[in-house]
Amino acid sequence: EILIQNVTKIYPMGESKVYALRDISLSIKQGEFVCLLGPSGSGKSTLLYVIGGLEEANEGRVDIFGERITDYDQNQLSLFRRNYIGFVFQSFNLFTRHTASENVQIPLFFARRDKRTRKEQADGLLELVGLKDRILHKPGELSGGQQQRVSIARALVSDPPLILADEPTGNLDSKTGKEIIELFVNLNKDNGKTIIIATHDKAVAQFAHKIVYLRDGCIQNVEENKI
Amino acid sequence: EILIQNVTKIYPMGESKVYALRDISLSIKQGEFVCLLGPSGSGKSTLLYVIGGLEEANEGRVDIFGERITDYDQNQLSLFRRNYIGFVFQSFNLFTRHTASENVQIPLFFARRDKRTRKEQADGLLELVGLKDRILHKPGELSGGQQQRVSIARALVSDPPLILADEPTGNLDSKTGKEIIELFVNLNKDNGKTIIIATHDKAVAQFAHKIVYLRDGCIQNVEENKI
Ligand SMILES: Nc1ncnc2c1ncn2[C@@H]1O[C@H](COP(=O)(O)OP(=O)(O)OP(=O)(O)O)[C@@H](O)[C@H]1O
Ligand SMILES: Nc1ncnc2c1ncn2[C@@H]1O[C@H](COP(=O)(O)OP(=O)(O)OP(=O)(O)O)[C@@H](O)[C@H]1O
Ligand SMILES: [Mg+2]
Ligand SMILES: [Mg+2]
Repeated sequence: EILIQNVTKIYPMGESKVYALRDISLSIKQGEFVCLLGPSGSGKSTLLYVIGGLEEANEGRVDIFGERITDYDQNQLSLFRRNYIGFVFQSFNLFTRHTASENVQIPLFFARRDKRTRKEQADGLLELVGLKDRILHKPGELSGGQQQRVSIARALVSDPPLILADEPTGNLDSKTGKEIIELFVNLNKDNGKTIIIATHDKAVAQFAHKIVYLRDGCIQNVEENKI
Repeated sequence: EILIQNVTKIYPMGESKVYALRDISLSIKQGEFVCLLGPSGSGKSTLLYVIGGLEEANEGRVDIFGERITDYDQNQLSLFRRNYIGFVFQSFNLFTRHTASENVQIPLFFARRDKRTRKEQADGLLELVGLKDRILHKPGELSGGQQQRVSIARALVSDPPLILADEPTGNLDSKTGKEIIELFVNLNKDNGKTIIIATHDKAVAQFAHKIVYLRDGCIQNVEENKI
């Protein structure tokens, strides 16, 4: 399970401070599908970063699958992320000089698969997200929604048990968006992956076991969905 | 008015080609509010780039307010854009080393306003999009939806007669998204601006005079909305 206890995240801004997260506590069971909803600026991305060990909390603790990641140093965090977490970024974060296929292969370098297996695995996933004909395109040669799907494929390719997705359908039309949501739902139902999605898309929320409402860095409400 | 005649845009990809736009013809009246809808990869951004003179068509002509921009060289295009067009980019394109206020002030340098007027105008617009408390933040210190709103403010600050917006609500919750749509609707109704919005958000389409459906680089259908 994932345990977030009394997490506070403060960004210093010159003389003042931004309280991006205020005393957040939340527990997520293994295999749960969780949605983070909330207005722009309410702290969704920051919460995902803290869970993923990409940002350090000022206060509080985060435990993931029994490991206290808030105690880890950069190397331990890096290793943990590589083995356990697939992260879909809100602004994609793709390598601009590499093709879609190369971008998706990157997590597999650490798993030390041979080149042919890496390529097969990466391209198979790109086909799954509808990008079979865009495998050799670099990010600058892709539409916004295509870049978003490369970012999704990259997060999934090493088959991580925890997926953190930051607005994964923001640049997609409703049909393509549904296909992506279906992909996440299947990974959750069939493969038992724990999934936390920050989104503005209410269509995603209907599939969640749990909906967490954020506002101004605080949890306003948690809704349990009977699925 | 805006006249697009038989526009084709081809991207060469090694041995093959991508037909991003195929023989597109479309006329838009001055003061019209137009929505471009279509699946991810269908050509929306490319069409906006060609209209805005940011990409060169391989075939066809584009006339805007009586000027044949497809005949213009880079300098003429640059001047035309500066005077007539506000462009909201799908991936924001903000200067990362400058604050939100400085980013929004940039189009006003060409209008040669003094520093105090520029700052007032820029900050006024940032307040209008809900970013009064984020004026001194750089893009890396802003949420995704906040960066998107800075990009919107920057496109509007020099009061251009033509606004081209590429998925301006993609990173916004529905409440903030509605406020942005309302802003565009008012600029169209009260200030007579011509607005072309590429979007996946059907909530935007309901306000459009005209909805253009794209698929695989072609216009599938044009719907006139009685508003
Ligand atoms: N520089 C390029 N080189 C090759 N192909 C390109 C290039 N830029 C865009 N494309 C391709 O052209 C097609 C249209 O791209 P465009 O960005 O206009 O789509 P879009 O409708 O805006 O999609 P989205 O909704 O995902 O933003 C896409 O299939 C894309 O892969
Ligand atoms: N590096 C930073 N320095 C200062 N303030 C920051 C920084 N990063 C984020 N913030 C602020 O923290 C708050 C939360 O940001 P966050 O990105 O988590 O919001 P969000 O819920 O993901 O928003 P969106 O829906 O727009 O993506 C925002 O008000 C933002 O301005
Ligand atoms: Mg965010
Ligand atoms: Mg686009």
